[in-house]
This record gives sequence, structure tokens and C-alpha cells, in this order.
Amino acid sequence: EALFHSRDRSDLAPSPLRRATPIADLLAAQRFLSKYGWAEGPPGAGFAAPVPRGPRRDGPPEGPRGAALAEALRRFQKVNALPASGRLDAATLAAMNRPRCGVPDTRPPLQAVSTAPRTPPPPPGPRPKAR
Amino acid sequence: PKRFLHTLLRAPAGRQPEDAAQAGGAQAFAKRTLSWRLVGEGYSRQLSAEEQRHVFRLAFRMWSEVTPLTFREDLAGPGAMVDIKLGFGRGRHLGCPRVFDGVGQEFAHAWRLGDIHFDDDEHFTPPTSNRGISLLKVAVHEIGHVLGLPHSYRAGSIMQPNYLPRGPAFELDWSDRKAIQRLYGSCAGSFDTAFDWIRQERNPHGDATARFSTYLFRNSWYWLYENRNNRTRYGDPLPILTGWRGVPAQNIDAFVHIWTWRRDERYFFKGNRYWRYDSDRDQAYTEDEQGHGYPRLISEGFPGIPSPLDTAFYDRRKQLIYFFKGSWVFAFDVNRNQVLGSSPKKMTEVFPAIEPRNHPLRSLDAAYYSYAHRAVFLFKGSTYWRVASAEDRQRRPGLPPNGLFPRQPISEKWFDVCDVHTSTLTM
Repeated sequence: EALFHSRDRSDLAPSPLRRATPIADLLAAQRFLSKYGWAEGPPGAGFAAPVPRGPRRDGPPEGPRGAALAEALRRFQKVNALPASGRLDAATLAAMNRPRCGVPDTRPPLQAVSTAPRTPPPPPGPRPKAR
Repeated sequence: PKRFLHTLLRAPAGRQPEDAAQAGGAQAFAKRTLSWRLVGEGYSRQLSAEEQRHVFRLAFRMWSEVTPLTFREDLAGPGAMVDIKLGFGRGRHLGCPRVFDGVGQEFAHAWRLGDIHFDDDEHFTPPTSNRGISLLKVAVHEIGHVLGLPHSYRAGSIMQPNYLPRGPAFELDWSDRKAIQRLYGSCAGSFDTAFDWIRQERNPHGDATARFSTYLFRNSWYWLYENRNNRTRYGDPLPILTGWRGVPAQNIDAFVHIWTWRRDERYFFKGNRYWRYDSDRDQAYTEDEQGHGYPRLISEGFPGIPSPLDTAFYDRRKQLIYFFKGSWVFAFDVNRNQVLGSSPKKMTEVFPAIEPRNHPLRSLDAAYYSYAHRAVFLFKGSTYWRVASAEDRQRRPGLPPNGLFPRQPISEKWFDVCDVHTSTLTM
């Protein structure tokens, strides 16, 4: 049974701060590239299937491999003013670990999902003709 | 039911949604006044509620200073009607399918034309602090996304994906302004009056010098315009009341600066009265040397001049004030303190069109001599006509005296003179 604390909760211990898991290996890097849109490429370029325009409940797919991975890394390195070697080096990992916005880099902002219906339910009665 | 139609997306005027999709999928709100709210269950634990709302008010204001958009905080309406909702959360938050990762890496994200979430595990700080992550900077960035801007890797852009630690106070630079104006257009609008304010100083050698600043007045607010930077001063517009003590708080008709070797008098005109402004004490005079109180009737101080006026400007070369009312122009000789015998004349006669049928004809909003452009401009609505200067007539002798060059859009010479929502005017 949960303990009840004092009325002003002053004795409530602050919940421990969560820390983002550092991006320190290839798998994490692949996920990063996929999550922020670097795994996409022009159609037919041999990249993984483009990430659908919208959030993904179970997390991004594994991300690019092989040549596609090198290509994605090169593009990421170029825009971050890093040597475009296509190899996952320390500087690239450091760039991936910088504080950043969660919107993908090469796509429009995430698809709008609202916690409330964006368009109110239609009023009772016949639908408005204008639609 | 039709009221909800405006929530349906429409591409900016003149562009079909497909075009918009081609342009990288950027889509824009169809409305020009957008509402926002920091949702009740989404307050941060790190800053006071008022601090958070103040930062968001400032962030929205910064975007409205460079676009025709205005933003108003909606504290009470139904949630579904709020255009942009902001909130803080940790890990799994606010029903969002995207889980925050804790301290480091992802500190916020935005949903297009929708909501903005901030990771409350991050150390967000107010603009006055130089530690942690500036909430203002992140908010301006995420609002940019909601309005339709993608990330940019251009140095200096607020839309860079990675947070850049503190630097000088940041502003929306030229390219960010152009990017958002590609979606929403640039600001256009008329002025009540426009003038260059002269400051007389002494340079280090003791010589008298004069410098000028350009001011644009509209309704109850004003901008200082930085000609060399082609934009308004950061943080403008401001309420007239805060910058010009003792003059009317709004809808000023005209400003005239009589500046000769012996005289340096500045007058504001509104309705049938005028005020004289004391440049040294930066406030309006309450009375003149003879003890007459201000404001005074225009008919007393400027005999023969009707009121209310449309506008007026002072021509230093001729030492004449041109008063405009309707389609008439009254030339007033400041040395003899009387209207020229030949006045009034038709505006089309005093300022003839250089290109046929390209003339404001009547009801000017403002007339303005610009030291930056060394020319007189006549404003009406969102367009201006430039008066041919002596230099123009040296180059093209065939030009008529005071001829008007064809109209041009004001917004293509005075950039980003944008209104803000009145609720944020005093920020």
C-alpha cells in the first residue's frame, strides 16, 4: 500500500533524474540515424524503406546497414561540419549525443497527433454542406 | 458548423497544397491569429508558472514580430479550439506516443500544426540565466516547427537541430525571417505617421553633428526602424505611451520638425490640436514661452491650416510645411507663419504623377522625408510614392518638380514592420 506523505508532500523524495542512454555503439547510431531521418534517401537509392510520416509506438526500425549506413553517416557528418568519412568515429558519436530537438532533421515535423480530437465531433443532425 | 472549416489546413494564398507538399511538406496555418496554451497538467516543476507563461508569451511574440501572425494566450476556451498546446513531461508524457529520454539528447519535440512538448528532465532556465538550456530559445525553435519550418543547418539559424549553448541574446535572423515569410507572407500595413528624429550632438572634436533615427507609428504603437539593418529594432513595436510622453496615445495624424539655423521645433498633430515636443527632456511641453498651454488649436498655431489633417512634412530646403487634407495641399511658410497665397492646391498639381494615373490622389496616411533615402515618400495603405528629388531631376531634367515615381509596396523598402498581439505589446 502506498505510503501517504505529509499534506504538502515536502517529505516526498524527488524522483531520480533519468538520463538518456548515451549513443555509444553502432546499433545506437543506426537507431539515431533512422529516428532523425538520416536513413531516408532518394527513392531507389537502396536505403531502408522511408520512415512513415508519423510517430512510431515501438521505436524506430533498426536503421541503415552497410553502404546505406556509410552514406547516411556521410550525410550526417557533412551537415555537422565533420570529416565525411562514412565511418562511425568518436566525433560523430559526440555530435549524436548533443542536446537536440526531437523533430527529425530531414523531414517535416512529426505528424500531428493530438491528445484531444483536433476536429470536434460533428454536431448532431445533418453534416454541414460545406464539407 | 462552418466555423470549424478554418481548422482545416489550407496552403498559403496562391499555393496549392500539392505545391506545399513539394516544398518539403511544409504546411502553414490558414489563420492569422493563433491561440496557444500551456496545458494545465503540463507545467514544469523547475520554473514558476508565471515564468513559464512569460517565456512562451515572449517566444510567440518574437515570431509575430517578423510575420503577419499574431498569437494570443487562450486560458479558458475549450481545449479543442486551441491551435498550439505546450506542456512539460518526463519519460512517457501527456498521452504522447514519443517517450522522452531523460537528461541529455532530446529536450523537446513538436507536432506539426499541433503541440509542443518539453522534457522536464532537462534543466530549462529563464532568459535571465546563462546556465542550463534556455527555455526561450527552445520554445522559439519548436514554435518554428509548429508553424511549418524544418530543421536548418545554416549557422545562426534558430532552426538548427542541436542546442547551442548560450551566446549573445539571440534573434530571428534574416534567413529565418525569409523562411517563415515564404509560408505566411511578409508584413504589410499602413502608417499613421513616419519621421526621422534628429539628435544634435558634439563629436569628440567638439563639432556639432546630427544623427537621425527613423520612427514608424501605427495605431497606439511604434517602431524604430534600423535602415542599415533593413529591419525594425529588436523588441519593437512598443506602445507610444512608453516612448513619447505627453503626446496622444494613438492615431497621431502628423509629425513635423521645423529645423533651421535658428529654430529646432518638433510638433505632433492629432485632430484639431498640436503638441510641441521637448527633445532634451523627452516629453511634450505643457506650455510655450508665453505661458500658453499645450495642446493648442492648429488654427491658432498654424493659421489657415484646416484640421483634422491627413499628414504633413517639413521641406528644409524651401522652409515650407506641406499639410495634406483630402486631395488638397497647404504650403505653410514657417518664417512668415502663414499659408502661401497660392494654397491650397490640388495634390495632383503640387505632386504630379510621373506615370499617368499612378497617383494617390487623396487621403494620404503619411508623408515622410527620409534622411536614409534622401527623398520624400507619400504613404497610402500599403504602398508609397517617392517624390523626385533634385538629384533625380539633374539626372532626368524632364521630370516635373515634385513628380511622383510610380507606387511601390511599402513592405519592399521597410521590412518586417509587423504588428504583435495587443496582449503582448508591453513585453
